[in-house]
Amino acid sequence: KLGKALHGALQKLARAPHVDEETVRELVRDLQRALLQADVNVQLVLDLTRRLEERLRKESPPPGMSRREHAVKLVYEELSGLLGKPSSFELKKGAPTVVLMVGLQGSGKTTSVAKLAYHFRKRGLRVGVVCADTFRAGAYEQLSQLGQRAGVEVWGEPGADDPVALARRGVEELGRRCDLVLVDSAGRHKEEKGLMEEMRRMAEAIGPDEVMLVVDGTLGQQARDQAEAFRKVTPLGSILVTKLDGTAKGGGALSAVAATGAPIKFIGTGEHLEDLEPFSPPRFMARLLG
Amino acid sequence: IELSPSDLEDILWDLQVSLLESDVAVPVADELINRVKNKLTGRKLGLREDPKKVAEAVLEEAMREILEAGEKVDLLQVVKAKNERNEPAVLVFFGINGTGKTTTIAKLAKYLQERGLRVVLAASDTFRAGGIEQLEVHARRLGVELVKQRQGADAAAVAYDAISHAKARGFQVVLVDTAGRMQTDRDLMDEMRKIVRVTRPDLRIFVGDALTGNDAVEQARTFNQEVGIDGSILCKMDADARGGAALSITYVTGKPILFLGVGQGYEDLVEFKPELILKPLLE
Ligand SMILES: Nc1nc2c(ncn2[C@@H]2O[C@H](COP(=O)(O)OP(=O)(O)OP(=O)(O)O)[C@@H](O)[C@H]2O)c(=O)[nH]1
Ligand SMILES: Nc1nc2c(ncn2[C@@H]2O[C@H](COP(=O)(O)OP(=O)(O)OP(=O)(O)O)[C@@H](O)[C@H]2O)c(=O)[nH]1
Ligand SMILES: [Mg+2]
Ligand SMILES: [Mg+2]
Repeated sequence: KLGKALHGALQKLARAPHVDEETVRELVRDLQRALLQADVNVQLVLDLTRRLEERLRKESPPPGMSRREHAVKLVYEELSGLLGKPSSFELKKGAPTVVLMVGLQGSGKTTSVAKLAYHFRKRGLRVGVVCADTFRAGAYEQLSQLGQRAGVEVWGEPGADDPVALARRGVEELGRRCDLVLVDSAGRHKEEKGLMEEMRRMAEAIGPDEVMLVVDGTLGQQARDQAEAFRKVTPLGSILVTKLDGTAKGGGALSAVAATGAPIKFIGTGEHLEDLEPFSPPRFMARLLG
Repeated sequence: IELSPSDLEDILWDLQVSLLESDVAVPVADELINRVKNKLTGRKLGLREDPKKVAEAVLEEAMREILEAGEKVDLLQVVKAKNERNEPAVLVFFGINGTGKTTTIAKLAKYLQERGLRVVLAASDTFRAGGIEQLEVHARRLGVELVKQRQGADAAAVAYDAISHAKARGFQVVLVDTAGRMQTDRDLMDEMRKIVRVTRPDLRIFVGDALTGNDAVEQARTFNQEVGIDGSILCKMDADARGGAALSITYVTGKPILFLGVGQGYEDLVEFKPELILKPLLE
């Protein structure tokens, strides 16, 4: 179940005649390299490996557990610590659940809105999506085509120039006949102060039950600061990591979780509506470690 | 005085951390630190010289070497040379999903128009929802000609169509927009090769996201191996990106960065200069 890189490092530990300072240091170095190549935040990696090295040195394995098994256990504990408590997506009872999707440009929000809509529609819910991206060329056409394919109602106002008012109207209208309303918003980053403020006003106007941060699986070291900036503007309920069907390991997403406390609930594994999976920590970790 | 090996190790470690924090991929950072180590080992320092400052200067030099290693590519020169043979220059843009290809093409169309060149856009993203419509909106706003077919049409055929149209009507440049694709997708990489085979472009341009981490190496290397990269464009530098991806991509492809995308507007495209990366990277 462990990633190749970590597996290799632990093999070295297992083959070592005795577990000494040097073996521990080597294991920690290999783990460090694996995590850095997976795009986990540098400071996070250094803190984690420092803690791990200390624990490996101080803590002795419980009776019946080999040195190697103990090392694996500690590594897993430290890494799972980064992921926080597992948490699944909850629907509200008795009133429509409203989810606002936010994130950096090109992270996969629009596609993910459609995937989520499809996912919940297949489970028998009445789902509606709101295109509150009034900036991007062809945004309404994109969501409208995807929504049609997903079999859900799409609210959009091509030509409208106030995304906040549009979002409020869309949520109000679709809320009358949907169990779940997903709101797609324009891409934005922390330097675009006007857009960050717009996001704050949009969340305030529609009062979402969940604000979901869409994180590109290829995102590097900026993940932490960007996620933090989003969280400062509006509390984040969850994270959705996209493009994990490529070669990226998703360490940026991990850093985003660590920075915001928002759990990862779904991952995107392709461009089609079916390419959505509920988050599985062990699978994510295995991929992260090589 | 000469730096002790342990002092050197400490300095190199700090530099390595700042490279990694700036999104320089792990193997590229290793290579850079090795070059700095080789240049500093045994080097005598003046009594007034701050070893840290000296190391940073050596690192900047090493980074500049990588950024300038590739042959120079002057896009306008490439266009001019092709036009002198009475043919439109063909530029094909590719990269993974969402990096900024379509927006970059719109920006480049404006850039070329401002220099008196007549441009045709080829809507060869025939797959993604709204792919054609997105480019259509940009074309209309900029007053640029667009050649398109319906969604699901053959991407290479649309590009070929656009080139024929350009030749017939005397347009000077054809910009070919393609669908985002993971470099690990066999079929999509086959399709990309087909597009290149059919269009015989003057420039095969890789478009990357400046916020990408270590995956930049994977993307650049595979696209270069499978399709061939003549130059790259890195978008979203305005998102406080440190620009390490520029080093990773240049190191792996040996080809230069041509432009940086610095925003979502048509004006937000700047010609690449090493200073633009070296400044934020060493911050
Ligand atoms: N391979 C792959 N592609 C994805 C995934 N999720 C989204 N994409 C693609 O990534 C690109 C960007 O997706 P969008 O949904 O347009 O991204 P966005 O966040 O809405 O972009 P903006 O609205 O411009 O900020 C598109 O080509 C999508 O098809 C995924 O999980 N895997
Ligand atoms: N801030 C910023 N955003 C950018 C930049 N370049 C592109 N974008 C945004 O990034 C998002 C994706 O851009 P696209 O041009 O659709 O990307 P693409 O590579 O064509 O995407 P696919 O065709 O789906 O693979 C859009 O919201 C763009 O406005 C840039 O330099 N800075
Ligand atoms: Mg979108
Ligand atoms: Mg595109």
